Amino acid sequence: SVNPMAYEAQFFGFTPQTCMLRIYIAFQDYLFETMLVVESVILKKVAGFPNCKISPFQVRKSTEKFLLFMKEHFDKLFSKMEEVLLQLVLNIPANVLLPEDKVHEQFSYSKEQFQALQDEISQLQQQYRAEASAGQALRAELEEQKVVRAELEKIVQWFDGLENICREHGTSNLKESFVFLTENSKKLQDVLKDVEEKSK
Amino acid sequence: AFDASVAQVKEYIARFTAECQSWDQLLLRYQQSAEETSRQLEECRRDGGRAEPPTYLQTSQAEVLRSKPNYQKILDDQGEVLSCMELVLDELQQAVKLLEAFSEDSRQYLRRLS
Amino acid sequence: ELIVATSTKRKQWPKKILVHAIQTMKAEQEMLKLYQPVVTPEEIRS
Repeated sequence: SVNPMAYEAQFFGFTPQTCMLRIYIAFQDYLFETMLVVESVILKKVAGFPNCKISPFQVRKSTEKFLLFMKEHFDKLFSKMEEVLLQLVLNIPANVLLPEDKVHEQFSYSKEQFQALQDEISQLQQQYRAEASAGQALRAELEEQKVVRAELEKIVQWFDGLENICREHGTSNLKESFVFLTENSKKLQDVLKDVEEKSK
Repeated sequence: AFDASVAQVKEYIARFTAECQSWDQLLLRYQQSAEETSRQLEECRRDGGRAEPPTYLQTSQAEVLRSKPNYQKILDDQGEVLSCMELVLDELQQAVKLLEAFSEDSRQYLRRLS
Repeated sequence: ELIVATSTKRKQWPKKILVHAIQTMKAEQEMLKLYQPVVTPEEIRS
């Protein structure tokens, strides 16, 4: 089965398979180059022997055979090395969490929990706005109270002033002095009537 | 087995392609929301954060705010007191005028008489 | 390339997103601080 080894790619920055592929290709290129060098050396050597019967074609044939042998051998070795490297070196054990994923160890929120957090945040912000405006409303009410208090104090002062005037003129209780005044004016009327009769 | 592996590879390709796109969309969404909030913040700074108040009925002060008296009515009621006082003082003033007139008449009458 | 691209995003995008998320939250907090609801006192006729 196919294992993308994405976690390893997250850590190494490349996929282990790609790495192995690059190593394989590098080895393979190296093998081809070496084979060509070996072949050219053999051709030089053969050219150096007098009456040598080996033709370059034969040399090429055996080079190819040797290359095939080496490649098969190399493939076997390489697949073992690949297996070991992929399992033991370029591999992140299942219990290991990369540093950037450590956060999921403490806070692993499900979608619903995350949404609940978001809802709570917006609800709290809404609550904050409501409280702030309630505060403003109370401050506005204080302003209104100041105006009303000033008006009521004016009225109280007005009555105090009235009371002071009455007290200054000896009529501390308006009602009583009204009664007194009425009696006096009645007496005065009687006196006048009396005087009038006498004068007639 | 080969076909199964090919199918699996195809499935991985589809999944990783979709995941890459959703990562980009997620990043873009947060980027846009950051830009949008910064723009709102600038706007907020420009007009000093003034805003229409939401209803504060659900706040801790809701009870206090709901029990707000009618200050205008309190003052208007005082108006009644004052207009009543005005009547009283007018009557007082008329009574005093009447008395002054009466005492003046009686003084003249007595002077003539005497 | 696709696997490397995906794992790179898994590794780096959260950091980029975090920067924007923090910026958003700070701006939201700033706006809350600036929040100044306008409640005008009622006109009281004397």
